[in-house]
Amino acid sequence: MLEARLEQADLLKKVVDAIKDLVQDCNFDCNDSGVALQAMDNSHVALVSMMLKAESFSPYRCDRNVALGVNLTSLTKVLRAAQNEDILTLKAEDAPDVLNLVFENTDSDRLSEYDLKLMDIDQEHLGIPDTEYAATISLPSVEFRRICVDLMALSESVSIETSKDGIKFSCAGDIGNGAVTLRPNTNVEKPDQNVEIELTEPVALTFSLKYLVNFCKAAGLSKTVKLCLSNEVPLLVEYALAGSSYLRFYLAPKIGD
Amino acid sequence: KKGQGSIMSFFGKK
Repeated sequence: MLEARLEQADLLKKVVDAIKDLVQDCNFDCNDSGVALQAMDNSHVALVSMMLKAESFSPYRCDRNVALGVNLTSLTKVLRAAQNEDILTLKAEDAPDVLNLVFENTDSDRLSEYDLKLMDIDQEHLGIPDTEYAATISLPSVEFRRICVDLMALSESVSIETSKDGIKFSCAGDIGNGAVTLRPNTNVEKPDQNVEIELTEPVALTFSLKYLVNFCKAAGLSKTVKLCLSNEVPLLVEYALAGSSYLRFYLAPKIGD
Repeated sequence: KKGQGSIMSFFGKK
């Protein structure tokens, strides 16, 4: 059986909220190392890869590998019943029809129990190659969100160019052009505000802003976001979670002229 | 004009 207890329901609520507009039905693959999810959006442009490591739960028990096929809209309805600070426990049998969710509020001695019906989801798993990215940029997640939202007002695409001097987001639209350049910046007192750039070669790629704005729904999960780019490969947008867990988004670049 | 690539053309099926 599976039994996984999260100190705060907040984490799962935010993860599901961040991905539910991108993917609808997906398997939560549970094994002894944790709970993983990999799913493409309907148009096969973006890929979500989530890993909640066993260490992020306390306790965590998973006797047999189990795939929990979940409709995220339905899961959202159930998670709405959990307060952010509630202790959340996920439970499932070895061949489950339902996922049992328990929310506990120790202050008010309230215990809520929900059973979510599971579905059989035949999901293709993609092999994500280990990539040595040419550019890795770490920046505040709210800054990245602001840039994407601002540029989307002008255009549907953004060009991202990185050099050792900085990272430049630029777009061209019907009403005009826009560009935001961030230079490397270290703030000892506020390390969350740092912009760090590691570069082995310059990169220039174009991406759909609609997807990037969608990824930015995860900004509440982490104060910083990491962008990993190499020419002619998908962009990796990573939100690191506590206990080496993560929420990653991959986005295929726009190609051709 | 650039066209949108598919994630499947970069990451093969397992």
